[in-house]
Amino acid sequence: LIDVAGITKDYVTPGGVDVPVLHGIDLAIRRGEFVAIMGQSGSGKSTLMNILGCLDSPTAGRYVLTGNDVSALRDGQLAAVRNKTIGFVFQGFNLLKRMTALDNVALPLAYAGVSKREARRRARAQLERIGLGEFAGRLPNQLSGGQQQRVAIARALVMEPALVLADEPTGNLDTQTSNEIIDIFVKLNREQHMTVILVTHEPDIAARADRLVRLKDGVITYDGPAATG
Amino acid sequence: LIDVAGITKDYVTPGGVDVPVLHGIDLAIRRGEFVAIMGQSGSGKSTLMNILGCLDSPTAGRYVLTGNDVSALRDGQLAAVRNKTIGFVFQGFNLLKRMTALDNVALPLAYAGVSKREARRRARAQLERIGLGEFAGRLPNQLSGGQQQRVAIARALVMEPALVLADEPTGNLDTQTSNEIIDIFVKLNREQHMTVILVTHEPDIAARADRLVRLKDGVITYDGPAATG
Ligand SMILES: Nc1ncnc2c1ncn2[C@@H]1O[C@H](COP(=O)(O)OP(=O)(O)OP(=O)(O)O)[C@@H](O)[C@H]1O
Ligand SMILES: Nc1ncnc2c1ncn2[C@@H]1O[C@H](COP(=O)(O)OP(=O)(O)OP(=O)(O)O)[C@@H](O)[C@H]1O
Ligand SMILES: [Mg+2]
Ligand SMILES: [Mg+2]
Repeated sequence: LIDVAGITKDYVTPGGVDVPVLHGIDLAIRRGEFVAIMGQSGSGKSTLMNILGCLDSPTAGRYVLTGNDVSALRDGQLAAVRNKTIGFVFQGFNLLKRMTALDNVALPLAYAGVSKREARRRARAQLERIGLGEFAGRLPNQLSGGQQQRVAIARALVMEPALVLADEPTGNLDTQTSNEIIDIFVKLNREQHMTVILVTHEPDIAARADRLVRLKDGVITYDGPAATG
Repeated sequence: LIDVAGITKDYVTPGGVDVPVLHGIDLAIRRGEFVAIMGQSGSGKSTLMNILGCLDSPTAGRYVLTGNDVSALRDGQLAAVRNKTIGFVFQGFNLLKRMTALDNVALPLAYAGVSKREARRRARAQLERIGLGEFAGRLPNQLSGGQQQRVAIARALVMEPALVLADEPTGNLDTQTSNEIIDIFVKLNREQHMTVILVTHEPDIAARADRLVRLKDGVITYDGPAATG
């Protein structure tokens, strides 16, 4: 599904300073895999996720997604891929503040041309599946941090995407709620072969994936089985 | 330092629905204590922290802080208390997006009337103490999630407040960086008798406090020693 070769990413700060962040990432992920990514704060996890999610382009290297060279896609095609193929849970949630939880979750469907009524029906079902049905009418600032995070997860899953990229999706959740969320990812992975790439800094969460990739200072230092026992 | 009696908090949603969140909180915390608060997502932790931080007022009950009944303070006095006495690390960081990390950390000092030059000097020292000296000139969107969280922590500590309220300050941090942050809190607590109230959902972090308060559905269900071994 995913074939990343020689990916580098450099930023340039306003001061004109060059900040190299990823230094040559090679990664091949097959459909249906469940991969955890771990690494220190600042090691490049979100940067890599943004490239995998077609939200950012690498400075060098090649990214082939479902057989397509992503750098060859035009903006409209890229947007379609992001909408239909990829579900992204952002580290900072990125909910739209003036829309209700329901309409935030319905947004990808509306963007795909689904009728507003049907989009809301499916969004409501998704919120109920995640235990937040009663919060459908709330605005993001009327939700707790963990509730906002779960609305962002519901939004990422509502299109039933082939690939879910989840950037620290349980960072604001207590242990029990975290496990319920991971149960959902595991279920979708096992039953619908949804490919899951999950950034986490909690070893217990990473242990529930099949494969672990460790990132350190912008390079992969481990790529193998998740649980060692 | 803190005396909370009979605190309740109800919200009213736009639909006019009454949402009772805190149902009678009694809590007494002495100067120099290190308290962890745990509880499920949605149990009311941030709501309680906002009341303790004088950012929100309770629906009923009394809050006495350093001998003053908070409800009797006028807006200007409340703002002064928040600025000088309390350092708040928000669950969502709340950094100002158009200011650099340095100026975000300097802001409480500037607000207290410290000269811009001196405020920046102290802010830079605070950032270096937390390991982020080289990021002083970055904007928040040029920082990783965990780096933004640490800038928020630096800002909370820069006034050397008597009370630090930290709402999930390690939620976006890897284990090693989390421990470094908690080391800083422990040091300030032991050496400068800074009172620390820390919301966390990670048992390992909570175990580093002296006292643990568990919140469930808006009531305290446990208030005692943190580590049981
Ligand atoms: N403005 C509001 N209007 C209505 N309900 C609200 C509002 N703000 C918060 N709530 C509700 O109050 C409850 C407690 O919220 P709070 O943010 O205190 O939870 P929390 O314990 O901090 O959760 P988390 O661990 O997810 O951060 C939640 O169910 C939330 O939906
Ligand atoms: N726009 C930018 N300009 C300059 N540097 C940036 C920019 N965005 C990110 N960085 C830097 O790139 C590095 C990697 O950032 P990234 O967000 O990928 O880290 P991360 O592994 O996700 O960290 P965390 O665990 O804290 O979320 C960081 O040192 C960060 O400061
Ligand atoms: Mg990140
Ligand atoms: Mg909270």
